[in-house]
Amino acid sequence: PAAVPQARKASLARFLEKRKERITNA
Amino acid sequence: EAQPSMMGGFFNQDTLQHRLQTLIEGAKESWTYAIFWNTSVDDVSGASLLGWGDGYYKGGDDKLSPPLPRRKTQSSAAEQAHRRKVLRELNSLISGVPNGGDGEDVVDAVDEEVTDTEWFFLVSMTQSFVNGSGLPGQAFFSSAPLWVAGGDRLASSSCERARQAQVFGLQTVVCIPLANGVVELGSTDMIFQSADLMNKVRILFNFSR
Repeated sequence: PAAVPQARKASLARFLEKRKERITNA
Repeated sequence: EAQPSMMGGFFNQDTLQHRLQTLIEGAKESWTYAIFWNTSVDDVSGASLLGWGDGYYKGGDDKLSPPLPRRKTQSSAAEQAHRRKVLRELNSLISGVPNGGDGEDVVDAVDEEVTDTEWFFLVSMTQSFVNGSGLPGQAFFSSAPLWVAGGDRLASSSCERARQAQVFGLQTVVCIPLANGVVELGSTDMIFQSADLMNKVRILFNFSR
């Protein structure tokens, strides 16, 4: 996590949110 | 004719995300992810850099298909524990809440298996390519698309990222150079070269044309 710069946070947040949706809808 | 900065002005992260999603969801092929690598120049060294611009992960059949014999590269229990730990920490980073939770659903999601392709996508966020290194760098510097289809071809590539892609279950990796970066697509399927796809990328990502 320390290697993830601030600029990547939006991408990361989106990935985690979509992952939660995929798992919830599976 | 002026090219707008990919990450500035109207080409912000939201429009970038929309284009990556449109590219993947509208394709007839089954792509697992799309990444836009953004070009920049290192202030100190003057080196040309391709770094993470944005990415869209759709996923592949690694969670949906019936269980297959586990690949020799499939993650071990220890590796899974590590991935879950990292994911939990990333959730904390994003949510600002220790242990990454805004409720049980988040914790449950974190505790689901982190697939090889999810992990490959996540690790990609930390990567960059200097002066033409790696598949994205090679595509950008040669101004020619790179289309690597087949696990054997990925595994025997001189590029570390290509070999890593094969280890994590990808069968096809494509890098399409643009004026200000590279669009990379990856799939767990074997997908052969398609001029349609390359045209679609260029139409979606080249605003000034």
